Amino acid sequence: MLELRLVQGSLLKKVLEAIKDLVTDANFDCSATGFSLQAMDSSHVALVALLLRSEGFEHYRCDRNISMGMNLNNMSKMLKCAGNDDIITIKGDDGSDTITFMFESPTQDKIADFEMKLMDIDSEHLGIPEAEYHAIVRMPSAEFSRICKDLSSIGDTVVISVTKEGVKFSTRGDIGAANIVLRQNTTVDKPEEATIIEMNEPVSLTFALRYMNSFTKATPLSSMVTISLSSELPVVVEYKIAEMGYVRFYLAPKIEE
Amino acid sequence: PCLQRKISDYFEGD
Repeated sequence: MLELRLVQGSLLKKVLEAIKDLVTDANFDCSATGFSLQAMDSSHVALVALLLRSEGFEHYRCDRNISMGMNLNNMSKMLKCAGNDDIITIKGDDGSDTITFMFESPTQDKIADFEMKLMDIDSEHLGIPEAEYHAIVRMPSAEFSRICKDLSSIGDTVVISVTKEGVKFSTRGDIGAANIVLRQNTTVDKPEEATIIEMNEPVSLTFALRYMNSFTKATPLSSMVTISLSSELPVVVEYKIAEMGYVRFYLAPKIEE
Repeated sequence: PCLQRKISDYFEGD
């Protein structure tokens, strides 16, 4: 028996919009810790990890650990039928091959049930250890989205370099080249407008902009994004979900042969 | 020419 009641149902809608273009099918795992997902894109160079902690739900009942395979496009279709202010409850029965999404309007005058078929998905679960990163950049998520969009009109890849001068996003294409440098800026009115650069050592890595642009679909989830860079590891682009958890995207860098 | 490794080259299966 599974029953997860999320008062701020719009969060789940936003999560699906953030990941459905990157991943087609995925297993959602439900445990005492929370509702989580780990899945790779079809080419296995990017990975998304989602966690919605159990404490973030108004009601959280998960009698045993369960993994439920879902087609994210179908799930998104169903969640789009929920209003932005609706309370969403996810319900499942042991051994059932379906899951039910219940949408309640804030005034309780409209209640809808959407039943979705589950699917068997054979997926590998990777252990992602805590790591020391060469540099961690925390910046407004809308700014990061803007930079990725702007650069993708010039080139296909972005070089992200962190030095003591700041963080530089560079691209090059047939029509020319572009460089955008952000300096640390903590003297802003609101904390969500700050750019904070922690650098242990300089780092410069190249990534496909197509993936970066896909990650920025998570922008509505958080005003800030954290980009963790290390020359030995995939980049981590993290959007925190207020009081609930996170969506983290991992992307393998492009390496010069 | 750029090489792009897979995520599973960096992280091990549970």
